[in-house]
Amino acid sequence: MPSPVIAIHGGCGTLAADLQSAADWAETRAHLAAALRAAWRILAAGGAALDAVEAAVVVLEDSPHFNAGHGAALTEDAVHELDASIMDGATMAAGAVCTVRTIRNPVRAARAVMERSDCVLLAGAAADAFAQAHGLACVGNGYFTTERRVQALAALKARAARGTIALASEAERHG
Amino acid sequence: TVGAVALDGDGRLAAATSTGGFNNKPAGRVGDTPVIGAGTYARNGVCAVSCTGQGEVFMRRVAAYDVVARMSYAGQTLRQATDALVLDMLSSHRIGAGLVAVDAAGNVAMPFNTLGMARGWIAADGRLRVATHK
Repeated sequence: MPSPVIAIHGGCGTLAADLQSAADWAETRAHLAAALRAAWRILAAGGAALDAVEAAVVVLEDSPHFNAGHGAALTEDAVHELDASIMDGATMAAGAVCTVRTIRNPVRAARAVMERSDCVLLAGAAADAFAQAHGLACVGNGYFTTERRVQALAALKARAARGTIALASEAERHG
Repeated sequence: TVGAVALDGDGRLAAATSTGGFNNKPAGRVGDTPVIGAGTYARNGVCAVSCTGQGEVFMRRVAAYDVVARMSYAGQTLRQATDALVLDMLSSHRIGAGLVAVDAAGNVAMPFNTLGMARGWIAADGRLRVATHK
């Protein structure tokens, strides 16, 4: 049998050095390492790949440095609408949620959809209600907000007001 | 967007992805992350894939599944399939794109066509590695 492996990403883009302080960059790397360790503890103990990927994504959703969960981007209406999915290559089972607003860890809701519903994808308020009914941690939408995202939205809206949104950088657009 | 792919000691593969979308996105907009086959896919014996980037193109290109198909039907390696997707196909759309993938043998691929991608991996040697730029 093969040796276990885990690989993760925290998003791609300009990752411009000036977008974050040195301390933030250090914490970003520390949270990547924490996500890997959370997964590795499961794999090294003979656990399932499915549990490992969920554990890694939960750590990254809880970090303010990544565009998922706490630290997520804001919509044009200055709220958070989150999406997540998970898939088990052994059974081809899969689950996903989209445009959810109150589920602290959307990847856990995706897994609940996979294991405790006949669906693959649940959307919006119904998905929020499904998560709550299945005992997942739910929070106010403001839990996901960080100052960095508030400033990013304000900057892009200011560009739109000035008519210079076409000049917005990749980082401004996507964060 | 964040994501993870894993291969366990019993040879099982899995993938997961989660995102907030993008700054100032329209209300109700959904990208590739929750669309199985676009942003996330896993099939035992082949590979597991988690994508990041501008979701609309990943959806139209069914990107995560494209990697599995290239390996299953065209006999490409993980490296060939993921490079072709990210560095050729998705780059031709002039969008930022990246992914992490692992195959049934434990090979890892993490191509991206932007200046950086936050990423990390622990492979067979058990060593933990983290990177952000090229």
